[in-house]
Amino acid sequence: PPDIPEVILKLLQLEPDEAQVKGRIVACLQQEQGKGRHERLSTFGLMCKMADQTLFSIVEWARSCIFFKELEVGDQMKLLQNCWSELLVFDHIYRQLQHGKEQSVLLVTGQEVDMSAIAAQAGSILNTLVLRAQELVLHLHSLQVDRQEFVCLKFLILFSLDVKYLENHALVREAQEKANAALLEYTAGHYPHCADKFRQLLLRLAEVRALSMQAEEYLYHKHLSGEVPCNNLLIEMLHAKRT
Amino acid sequence: KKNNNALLRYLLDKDDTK
Repeated sequence: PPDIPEVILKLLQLEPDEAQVKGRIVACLQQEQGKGRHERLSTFGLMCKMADQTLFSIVEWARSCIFFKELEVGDQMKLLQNCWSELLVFDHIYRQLQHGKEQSVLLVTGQEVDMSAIAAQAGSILNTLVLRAQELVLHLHSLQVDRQEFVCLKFLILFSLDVKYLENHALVREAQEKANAALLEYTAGHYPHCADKFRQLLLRLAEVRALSMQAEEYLYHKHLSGEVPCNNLLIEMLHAKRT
Repeated sequence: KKNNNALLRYLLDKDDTK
């Protein structure tokens, strides 16, 4: 079998311990639920808290990531401000890929939620967003996206060339180029029967971006309605691009 | 003040003593 490119091997090593992440988030949410009746969060509020805690893990991952750790904090912040919601959405999507059930959603806590329950309880916009994510899951499933490709795509999301005013633009470009080359090499070598898998994956990434932009707008709208718990990383990131 | 992203900066800057 062909080799796995060095970049991808390194990224695989940097993947967080899922059980640890899950345990931390579950503990945090249980603490929320232990509060008095008047302080307790709504279901939506809990989902926001869950996303907020997942973001913490994403930042932890980015911090230790190759190339990223070479950047100054200012540039690190710009990259994450650009892609935080994409990384959240992609994390959700990959979880569903592994979960492998069209009719239910697997949360980072390990809880499984039926699509019918989401349809019944979530507003129409949120329901639409979740359905669109499920569609993307199906597309990626038919493309046979594997873990090696997942970590590479995650890295490509982080090192987006869309970000302006970077101090070390050259390093970001180098990271992008290396990751693209690795993904091309990997897909061509391991899926020779799957014509153009590299380009197909990048097309799906664009869809992840579009979906995450919609999700951000939805969340911002909910925030303006006072429904999103405040003073947390999620709200900060939401505000970062909206001056 | 809302958008100086202080928490993100702190998370990126902090020292891990592992």
